[in-house]
Amino acid sequence: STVICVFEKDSIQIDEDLLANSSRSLETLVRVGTKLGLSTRKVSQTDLPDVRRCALD
Amino acid sequence: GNGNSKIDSSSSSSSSDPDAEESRIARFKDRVHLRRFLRRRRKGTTNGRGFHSHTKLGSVEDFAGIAILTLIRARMNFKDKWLACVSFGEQTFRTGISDHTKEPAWNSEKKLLLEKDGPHIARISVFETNRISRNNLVGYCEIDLLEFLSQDSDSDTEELELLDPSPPNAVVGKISLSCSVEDPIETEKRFAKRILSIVDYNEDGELSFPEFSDLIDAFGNQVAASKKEELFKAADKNGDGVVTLDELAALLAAQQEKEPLMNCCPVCGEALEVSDKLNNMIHLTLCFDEGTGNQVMTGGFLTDKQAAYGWMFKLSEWAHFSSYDVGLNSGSSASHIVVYDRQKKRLVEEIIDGKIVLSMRAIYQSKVGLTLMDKGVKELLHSISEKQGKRMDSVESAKDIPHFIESFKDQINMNEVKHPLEYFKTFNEFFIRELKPGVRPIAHVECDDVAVCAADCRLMAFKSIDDSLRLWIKGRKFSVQGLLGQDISARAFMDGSLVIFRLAPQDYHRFHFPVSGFIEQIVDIPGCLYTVNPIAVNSKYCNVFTENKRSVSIISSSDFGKVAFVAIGATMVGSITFRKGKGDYVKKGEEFGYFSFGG
Repeated sequence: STVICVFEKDSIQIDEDLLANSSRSLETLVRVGTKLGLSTRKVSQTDLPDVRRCALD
Repeated sequence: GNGNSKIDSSSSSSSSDPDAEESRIARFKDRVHLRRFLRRRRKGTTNGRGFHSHTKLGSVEDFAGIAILTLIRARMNFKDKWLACVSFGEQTFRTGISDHTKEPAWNSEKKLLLEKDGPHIARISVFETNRISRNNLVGYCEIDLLEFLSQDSDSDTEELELLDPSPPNAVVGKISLSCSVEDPIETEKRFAKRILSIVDYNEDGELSFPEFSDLIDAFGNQVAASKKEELFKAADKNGDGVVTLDELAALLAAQQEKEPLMNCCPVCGEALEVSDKLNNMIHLTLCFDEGTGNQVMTGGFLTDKQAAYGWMFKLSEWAHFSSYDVGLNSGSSASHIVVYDRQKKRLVEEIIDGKIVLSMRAIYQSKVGLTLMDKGVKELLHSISEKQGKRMDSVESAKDIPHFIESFKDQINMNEVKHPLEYFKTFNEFFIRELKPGVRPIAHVECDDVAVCAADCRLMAFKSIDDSLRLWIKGRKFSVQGLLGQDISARAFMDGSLVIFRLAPQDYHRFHFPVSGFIEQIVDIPGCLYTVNPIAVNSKYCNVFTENKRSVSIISSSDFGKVAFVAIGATMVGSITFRKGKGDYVKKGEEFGYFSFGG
C-alpha cells in the first residue's frame, strides 16, 4: 500500500535529505511523525533578519 | 516490455537488396558458417530436440537473436580485487568483485539483444578495486559479437588481450569470455515455465487444470477450452489432475512452435506476429528479463565511465540505481530493494516475506502490461486479494503471526506494539496493530507549519511533479488529475510537490495526517490492485497510482493550503479504512486510518 501526498506549488519546503535521496532514486526509510518539511510561510519568516541583532549605524 | 525491440528476421533474404549488401550485417551473413552449425548438430551434442541449449550462429536466419555473453575469467599482471563491465549499446553491466588475486573468475553472463542495425560491439572494461584506490580502469578490449558468433571454431571460449587505456596501450592482461546464441526452443520453454509459475501460488511446482485454465483466460488467449484441456491432459500422464511446471512448460513450448498460444505479449501487451516466431520469442524473453532481473550481472549504468564511480558500484550492489530511461532494467531486481534509513543513516536491505514475494512476482510478471490485457487479470488480482483477505481474517491465520515476526525480526519491534501477541486473533488484526502511545513522537507537535511523515514507510519526495516523473514514476499515463480522479479538481496541485509513502508488508500499517486542518472531502475511486512495488512504479507500462483502487482526501490547512492525501490499495492489501471523516478537524500526526488485507 502507498500514500501519496500532493502539496500545492511552493507551499512546502521538503527536507533536503529526502529530496537528495529521491533524486538518486533511493527511497528513505522514515517513521510516522518525523519531519517532512516546512511551510514556505515558515521558511520566509526564518529568512527575515533577527531585529534584536540589528543596530543603526 | 521491449516494445521497441522489433527485430526484422526477414532480412535474411536481402542479398539482392543494395542497402543490405552494403551493410555490415549483410557482409556478416555472407560469412556465416552454416556447415559448422550442422556439424555440431551431427555430433550429437544436442538437448534431445535437435538443438543446443546455447549455439553459435548457425544460419543466416539466426543472425538476430539473444546473445549470451559470459565473462569467465581474466589473467592480470598483478594481484588485486577485480570487476569487469560490459558496455553494449546504451547500457553497461558489471560482474561481482573477485577475490584478491591475479586470476579473477567471474563466470557472469548477460543476455544481449543482437538486432539488425543495432549495436554489436561490446566493450569490456576491467577495474581494480580496493579500499585505498577507487575503481580504477586497468584494461579494456572490444569484441564484435556478430563476428565472434560466426567464427568457425570448435571452442565457444576466446581469450582477448586487455589494453591499458592510456597510450601506448600496452597489454595489461587477458580476459576469457564466451558468447553463444540462446536456443529458441529453450528460451520458449523457460518462458512458458515463467508464465506458468505465476499461478503456482504455493510454489510447489505443480499446477491444477483450473489454475492453468485461469491463466490462459486471463492472458486473453483465444484458444478453445478443448485445446487447453488437450494440452493439460497430454502433460498429466498419470491423470491425477496436476502436472509439474516443467512438464507443462515443455509441452507449451512445443505447442507454441506448432500453433502459437499467445497472440500478444503478456508483459507489454504488444501484438505478436504469428509468422514471426523469432521476433516474438526475443520480444517475450527480453520483456520477461526486463521484469525479473533474473540475470547474473547487474545493470543500470549508462557508460563504463559512470560505472567507475565507487559509490555507484556500492549502491548498485543492492540498490536499483535507476538511470534515466534505464530505470526498469535496474529497478527490476525485485529481491534487492535497498532503502536509506534516515534514523540510522545507512543503507539497509529490505526483506520481503515469501508470500508477498510470491504475490509480487505473480502480479509483476503479468502486470507490467496489464493495461493492455484482458480484464480477466484484474479480476484475478482482485480475487487473489479477496481470498487472501478472507484468509487473513480467519482464526487459523493467527498461526502465521509468529513466522511473520520471525521473518522480519530486525524490522518489527514488538516492544513498540500496544498489545501483546496473544491479543491478535487473526493475522489481519496483527497487520493493523496499534503502537504504544509515544513511540512515534510527532516532530514539532505544536507547530502546524512543520509537516510530518504520514506513515512508517519508504519515502520518495519531489519538489515538483515533473521531478517525480523524471526520477521515479515512469508510468506513461500518470497525471495529477489521473491520481485524484474526476471528482476532484487537480488545478490547485498542478506542478505541486509530491511525496510517496510506500508501506512494506512488515511496516506498521496505519497512516497519519501529515498536516493539521479540515478534511474537505473523501472520494473513493475503485480500481485495480496492482503492486506498488518500485518495480511497477518504475515501469512505463504500469500506471499503478492512477489505476489502483484508492481514496482521495483533501485536507485544507492554514499553513500548507490544500493537501491531497491519496491512500492507495495494493495487491493483497486492498482494504482502506478511515477513522476520520469529512468535516473533521485533524491534528498532524493523528491517526487517519489503516490498510489491511483484502480486496
